[in-house]
Amino acid sequence: FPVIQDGLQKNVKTVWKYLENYYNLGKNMQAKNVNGKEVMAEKLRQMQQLFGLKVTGNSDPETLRAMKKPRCGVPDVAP
Amino acid sequence: YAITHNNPRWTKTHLTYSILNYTPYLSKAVVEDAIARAFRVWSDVTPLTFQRVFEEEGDIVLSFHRGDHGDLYTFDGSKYHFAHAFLPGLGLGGNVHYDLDQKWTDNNEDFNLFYVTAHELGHSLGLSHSNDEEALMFPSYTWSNKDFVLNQDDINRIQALYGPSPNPIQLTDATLDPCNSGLTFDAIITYRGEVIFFKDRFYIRVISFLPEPLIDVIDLIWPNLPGKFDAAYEVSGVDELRFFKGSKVWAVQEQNVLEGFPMDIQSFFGFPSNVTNIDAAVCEEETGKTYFFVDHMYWRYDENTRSMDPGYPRLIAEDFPGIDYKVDDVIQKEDNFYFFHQSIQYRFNLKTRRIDDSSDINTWFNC
Repeated sequence: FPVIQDGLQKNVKTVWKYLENYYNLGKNMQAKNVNGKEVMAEKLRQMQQLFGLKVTGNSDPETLRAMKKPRCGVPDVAP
Repeated sequence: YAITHNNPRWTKTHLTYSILNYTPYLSKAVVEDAIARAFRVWSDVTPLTFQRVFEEEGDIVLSFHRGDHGDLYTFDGSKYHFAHAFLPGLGLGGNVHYDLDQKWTDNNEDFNLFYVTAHELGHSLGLSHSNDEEALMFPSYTWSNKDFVLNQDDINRIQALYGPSPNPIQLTDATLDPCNSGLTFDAIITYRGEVIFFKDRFYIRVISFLPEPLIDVIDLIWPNLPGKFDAAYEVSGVDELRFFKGSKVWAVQEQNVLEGFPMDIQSFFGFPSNVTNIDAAVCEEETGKTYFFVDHMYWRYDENTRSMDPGYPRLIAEDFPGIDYKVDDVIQKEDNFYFFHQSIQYRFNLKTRRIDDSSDINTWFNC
């Protein structure tokens, strides 16, 4: 049972909420045979592409920083 | 540029808008003006026209909401998500929603209502987000109270939907051509051997080993500086740049504005209160003396003792014979001060104390 430090947990929530709001994460996570990690990485890559960040598929500090900037509420990708 | 999914657009060019309610942070007049200016951003570059209506609901309705307000995008008063809009269509289509619990401003404090409205109207007209950081349609809030100019990516995308404006107006400084004659500059500095020219929100860096100058937006290097400086100079002894706008001075090292700046030029340099702005400034590398030119007078400041030299101000023309006009900018190269007045530069030799050459300013740019 890995102990997640507070900050880390908060970051995970931030990333999840962000991808849910703006990259339709979650809607297709229900399907049983979906590899959650890969779907998340794919969404992160989409977001990093749009923001001109290094495309890593990970929620690295630079990506987190971009996620925490104030932004428009319209999703970046079509439903 | 990307095309929005399904390519939604309005099929008519004359659109109406109505304002449903207001934010408590700004007066009605300020809200209405900010919204009208935001519509003008798009009507300036397309055949679209926008008319405000009062009795009936407009094609585009702008309104402020708190929390869950019946669509899929609940506001929560946080800085994450403070406005959204709907793509063209009937009913909710085209509408813009703002978070009532956010602070809305008409200056560079978060969040500037004009800037957010201009962005959301991009969605109302059919644009999705852009991945061009300089674009208005970039998803993050990047307002910094500079002179707003619509980005070329935004123009390309909206004209792909509606075509160009029937009476195109020349957008100020959308592109900066250093070779057009008659160009003048807000400020000119040397920096580690380069010469950097500032104009509106752009800089032109002349680097000796590059065949062409580098042109880009000031924000790229100095996001925390205002554009349209009055003057600037390099204090090479401490590897610092000083920028002036009005009666404020910013001290910068590389990209970073030093703590405590901007400061008043009166308190930092000891200018009398009647000096409210600086025309030009240059620090003489050998002596560490900085010359400030204001109208037809100049002051001399000692960077080492950090105090104004006694006996100033003096008449510029008296000590710099031939320089008897307003100094727009000045830099030092070797034994010369280069004085810039409008689009001409005058090379003043510090040893012989006279002007020994003059030429057009754009000789710096290999035109």
